[in-house]
Amino acid sequence: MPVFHTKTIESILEPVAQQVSRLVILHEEAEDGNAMPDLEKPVLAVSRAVVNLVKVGRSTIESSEDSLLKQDMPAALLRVEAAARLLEEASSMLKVDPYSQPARKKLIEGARGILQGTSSLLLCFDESEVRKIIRECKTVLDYLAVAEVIETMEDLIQFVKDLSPCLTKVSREVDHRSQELTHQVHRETLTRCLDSVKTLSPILICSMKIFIQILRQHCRESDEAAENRNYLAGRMSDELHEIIRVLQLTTYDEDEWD
Amino acid sequence: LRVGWEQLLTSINRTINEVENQILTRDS
Repeated sequence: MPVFHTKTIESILEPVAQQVSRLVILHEEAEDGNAMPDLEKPVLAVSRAVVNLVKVGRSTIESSEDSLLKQDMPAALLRVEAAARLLEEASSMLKVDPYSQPARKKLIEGARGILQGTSSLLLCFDESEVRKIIRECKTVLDYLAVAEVIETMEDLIQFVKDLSPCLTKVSREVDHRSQELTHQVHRETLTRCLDSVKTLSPILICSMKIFIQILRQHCRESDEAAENRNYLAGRMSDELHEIIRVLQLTTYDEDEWD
Repeated sequence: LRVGWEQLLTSINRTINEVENQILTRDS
């Protein structure tokens, strides 16, 4: 069962997460009495990488317009910095005493801290990306809400001109997102809802056209046509709301995986 | 354990670089 909810996050964190777990187990079981190696060089490399990461992260926070990202990201950066300091301290302690138990503990804590901090960073970014897709979905929902006040062909043409690029964007982004997800059920739900939206959109436009034509002829059936149009717009809205709901899911239901 | 820690720190270094790349890519 996957632990990370996107393939990108999984590919970055899974290998290092496994290594950390393995080493923690080794340390717990070992107590081998062997001296620890000099880790100064690799720890220094990690510290340098963290300095760069923090620099990039801070500049991203400053330039971002996403208030939630601005709010969540600093804590993740602090976590990574603190973890790097633990690794540095451990390395210094091991230089003095290669058998130091507190140094080993600091190493494990530092490694875990880096893992947790980088994981939080990636999640902050991922959530921000999801919010962008949701904004696009909400734009489509806003257009759908307008469908029932369209009464002329000119307005319908404008409606289609406005809706089409948004729908294309939503379709592309949701499709891309569904391919990124590790959770099979979420992936399938997104694909199914997106397919429905794509199938329903030309039918909705057609129903709007029929309503306008009937309205022009002053026929009584216009009520029925309006009902049909509203039903289709409602169906599309429901599918989009479901897409928004699933986009925000990051937890796993083990039963679904079983 | 000796090899393990060196390998892990190398992996951690790589992970941090990958995270940095992700941030830079999405930011651009």
